[in-house]
Amino acid sequence: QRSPLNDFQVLRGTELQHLLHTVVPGPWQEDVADAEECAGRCGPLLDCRAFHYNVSSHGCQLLPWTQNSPHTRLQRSGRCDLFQKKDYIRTCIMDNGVRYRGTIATTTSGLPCQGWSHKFPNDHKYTPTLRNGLEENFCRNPDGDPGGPWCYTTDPAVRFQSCGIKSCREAACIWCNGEDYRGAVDRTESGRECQRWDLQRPHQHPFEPGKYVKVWTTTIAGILTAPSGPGAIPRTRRWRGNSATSPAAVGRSQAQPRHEVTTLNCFRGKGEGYRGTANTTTAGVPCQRWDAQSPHQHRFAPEKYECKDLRENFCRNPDGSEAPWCFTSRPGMRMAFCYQIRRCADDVRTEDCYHGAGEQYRGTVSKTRKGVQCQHWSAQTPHRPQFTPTSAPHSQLEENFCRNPDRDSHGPWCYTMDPGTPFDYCALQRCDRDHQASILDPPDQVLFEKCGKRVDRLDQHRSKLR
Amino acid sequence: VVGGQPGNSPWTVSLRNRQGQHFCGGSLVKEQWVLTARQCFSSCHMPLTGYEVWLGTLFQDPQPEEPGLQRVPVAKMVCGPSGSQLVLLKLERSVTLNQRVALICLPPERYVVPPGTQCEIAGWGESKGTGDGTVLNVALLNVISNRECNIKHRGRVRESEMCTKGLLAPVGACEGDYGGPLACFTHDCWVLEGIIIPNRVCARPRWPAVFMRVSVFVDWIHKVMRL
Repeated sequence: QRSPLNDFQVLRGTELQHLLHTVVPGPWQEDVADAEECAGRCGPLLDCRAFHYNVSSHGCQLLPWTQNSPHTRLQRSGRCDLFQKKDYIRTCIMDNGVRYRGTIATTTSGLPCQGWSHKFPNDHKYTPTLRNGLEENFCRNPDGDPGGPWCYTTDPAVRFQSCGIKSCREAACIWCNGEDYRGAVDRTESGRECQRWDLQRPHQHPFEPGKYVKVWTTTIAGILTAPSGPGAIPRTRRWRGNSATSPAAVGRSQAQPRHEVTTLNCFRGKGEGYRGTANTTTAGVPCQRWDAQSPHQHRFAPEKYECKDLRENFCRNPDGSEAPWCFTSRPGMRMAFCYQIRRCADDVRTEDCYHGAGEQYRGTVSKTRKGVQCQHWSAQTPHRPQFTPTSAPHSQLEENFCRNPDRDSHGPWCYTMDPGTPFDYCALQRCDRDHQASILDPPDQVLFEKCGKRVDRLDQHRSKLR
Repeated sequence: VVGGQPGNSPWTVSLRNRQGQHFCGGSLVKEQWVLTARQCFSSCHMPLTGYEVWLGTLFQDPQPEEPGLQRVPVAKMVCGPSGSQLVLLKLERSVTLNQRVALICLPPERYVVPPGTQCEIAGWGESKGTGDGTVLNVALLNVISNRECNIKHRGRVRESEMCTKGLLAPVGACEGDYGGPLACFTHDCWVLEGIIIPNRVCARPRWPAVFMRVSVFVDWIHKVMRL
């Protein structure tokens, strides 16, 4: 009992804008009952790839483009949901890929594809139509080749070649029990199509997407009809320290949020990967055990969150809060953060060292402590430098090497290639850490600017507040 | 703030997340710049959409139409030098200075507050039931030397940090106060000498509290605002 919506992936609260004003989308159709009916109208139309659904007027607007089309832009919208045909959004192939409508246009050996409407350098029999979807030079599978989408190549010596697009079944993996999986697999292990989560048929269920919505929502794979559990997605093999296959690299690339590497003595980001043994709150209140329901009843039972390591009464972050936290042993205080756990320094490994404040550093490190490439001192973009090789000749501002032309006490720095970060300190450390001149010895003169004034606090203090 | 009293601190700001909840303090060092603690943010590059700075009120939950309340979105975050535990926030627009909103001075570079100087902390954070949790609380603390502080902290306090004396009663900053000021009255000006950072335990009696020493990072602060 599949719904026409099954062919669509929704982005809630999103509008797809076409930046070329000469191109006009279809008219709004107000005589539809719901998004499903819109899907029923768009689905069979070859020139309909997506539609807007107005959640207040219940109207819909058919669109001949998707977010992957040129000159389009996704925009937040208070009134629209955007439904796009999955075939045009997927980056992997289902079955042999005859329905693939993605935009990959290179072959397995990296050769650019020849346009389907071109007969040179390779002549062929295909004529692009809306039905066969032979668009531009995108990989396609017009003849049902078991090897999946392919294309003619621009290399006269290689007539055609496969594009090597992964099967959706192989392209995804889950961590642990897959509770963080947000990918687009919509088939069960036995190949049965999943029901959409936002539909209550054929099976009624309590999992309303609205309850779990994040700002950008993809269709969540539906009810799993295979009694055996979480469908066809393989569990990732445990990462064994090879950074090329580190969890972060693999996980991210396959529609899986970044998987925190676990830390024991500090926490990174929101601390979701923290696995240390701190068991008091910042205020020093002992934490309640996760497997206890008193003094505070809660739903974070360790067996239900097996990936979150809810052992004993250790501070953890099982729900994406700002930092590790716990239920407290104090009846009047339900939960509290454990900010006393220090944050891990997220600097990259230092590659060199400098003396003093680094004013004389003349090495060739050209990366910031976050690993961002330095901008050349002689360049004007992305940042207009105040210090240039001509304005500070004594600093030998060569290429994009880290230097300290303004005698910054925190060491060599550079302008960065990140448009959002004008400057940053470098992946360097002090050579003579122990010989740093102490600031605690000489008294300093006190010179203050115009500031630090306020109404006499004591009067206000004594007077009763509003 | 534990062991504090309701009070006024016009340079102390409240950092608000997307839900409008107070989560940290901050200090207004320029009309468009707030200095706060790195601990308050999960990353130096996190999206700041929806984060705001609230100023000009003493209330933790001011009414939207409260006179004098200023709500300014945070536009940019710049993390301090490694080990500084500081963050500078650039606001989308300059705040309006008035009786309720004032700048606090920055100390000279590498200035060391003389031991015994009376200072104050301010914040809307956890009071452990010792104060009025609905308004800004202020507590007085006296500075001690790093040498004295390191006796209890067994040499772990760095020169880029400073300490205040532990009192017999629990008095000090706690969760929700991080990023707020340790302000000292020097030469008839209030100067931002320290930034509240998490300690192992809040307001531990007879135990010196540790703050980041702002004077060590003043050159960075000026540089960021200039660049």
